[in-house]
Amino acid sequence: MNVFRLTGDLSHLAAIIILLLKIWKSRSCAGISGKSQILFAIVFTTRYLDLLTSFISIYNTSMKVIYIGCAYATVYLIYMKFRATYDGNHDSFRVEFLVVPVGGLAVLVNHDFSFLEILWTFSIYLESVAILPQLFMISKTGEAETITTHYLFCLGLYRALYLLNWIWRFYFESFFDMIAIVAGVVQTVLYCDFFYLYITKVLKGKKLSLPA
Amino acid sequence: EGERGNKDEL
Repeated sequence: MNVFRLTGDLSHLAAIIILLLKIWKSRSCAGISGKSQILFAIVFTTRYLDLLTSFISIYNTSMKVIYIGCAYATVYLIYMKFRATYDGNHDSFRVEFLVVPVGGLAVLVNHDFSFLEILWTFSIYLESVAILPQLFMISKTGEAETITTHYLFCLGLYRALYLLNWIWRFYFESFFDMIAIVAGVVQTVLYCDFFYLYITKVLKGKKLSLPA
Repeated sequence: EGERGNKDEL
């Protein structure tokens, strides 16, 4: 464990909690892509099946349980409890165009052709593009609530911090995992234009609105 | 087993 991975995990946890609280407190999931949240639930489920097979640490197990629990709670709030506030018209990204290629790639490019390892690889590839429906929805509506931008900032920051963690591990532990690094770079790059808007607008107290 | 050294990462 190093400071980048720890702050990365905490940033990820913050993002998940911010989103859950936003929906729960405002009793609304306006502006939130339910499709992205379903993809994240799939990412956690396929990645954390090792909860059933191996114990690494209290921290590892508790974080995985929290991530999975919050992900399904968020999906439940969006599609069941507050479904009247779900903006399905703008949440129109064709996720099958993500899941199918990612599934194929996971079978072709992985470290070990075993069930759990292919699922892990699938979850790594899927996570790198899982935010696309959400970013697509914001581009369609042309704006995002400020709390949603904080959620996205923490979510984007977490994998950027993981990139620093992998640089640290390469330098000090001469360890690197090409699959996780490439997917992490793709994932972080997808947030770049959002990061620019967040830093130049939201941090200056303006609302995040895209040129329509 | 631990051929992939980042099994401890979330």
